[in-house]
Amino acid sequence: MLEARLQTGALLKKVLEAIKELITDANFDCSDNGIALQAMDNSHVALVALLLRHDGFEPYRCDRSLALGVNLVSLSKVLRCAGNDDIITLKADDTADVLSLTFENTDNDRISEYELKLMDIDSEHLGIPDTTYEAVVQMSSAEFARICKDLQVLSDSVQIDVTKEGVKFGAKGELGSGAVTLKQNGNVDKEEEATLIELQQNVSLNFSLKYLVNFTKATPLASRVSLSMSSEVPLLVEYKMEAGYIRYYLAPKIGE
Amino acid sequence: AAVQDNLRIFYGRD
Repeated sequence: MLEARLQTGALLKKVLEAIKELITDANFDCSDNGIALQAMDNSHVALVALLLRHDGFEPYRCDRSLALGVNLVSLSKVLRCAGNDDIITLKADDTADVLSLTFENTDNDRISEYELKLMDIDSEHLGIPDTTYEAVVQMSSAEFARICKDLQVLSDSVQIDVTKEGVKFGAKGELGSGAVTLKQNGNVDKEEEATLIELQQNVSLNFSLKYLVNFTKATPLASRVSLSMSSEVPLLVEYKMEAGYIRYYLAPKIGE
Repeated sequence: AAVQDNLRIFYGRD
């Protein structure tokens, strides 16, 4: 059985907000390591990989691996019934036909209990090898979100060029063109806002902005984001949390 | 125009 108590229930609410528009149904794979999820969007262009490590919960107990098949829209509706400061406890027994959720307020005088029906999901699990990327950009997650939103005014896609000087996001469309360049600035006073680049070689890649904008729904989960890129392989956009991560993979756009 | 790749081309089934 699974029992996982999350002191900051808001985290789970934010995680759901970050994935529910990209994927509709997914298995939460629970093991003694924690709760993991991997799912592709319907078009098989983007993939979400989520890990909530066991040490992010207190207590965490999972004596047998369980796959909890969840409709994410339904779960997100139930989570809207939890207060932002509530402690959330997830429970499922080994038959895994329902997920029990308990929300306790901080004064511990209001306890709400919900049960969500689970479903069998035959999900395709992809093996993603450890990859050394040609360019890794670490930057403010809020800045990344702003750039994607701004450039979406111009085009459906963005060209990302990374050199040792900086990273340039450019878009061209019917109404004109636009570009935002962030110079590498590891010495700025505000570490949170620094743009850092690790580069093996320059890269220039095109990606769909619609998906990138979708990924930025994870912005409330982390102040930093990393973009890992190599020619002709999927982009990895990673938001690291205190006890886990949310990773998005996006296939590059290629010439016809 | 560019076309969008499919992730399955890059990553095989686990």
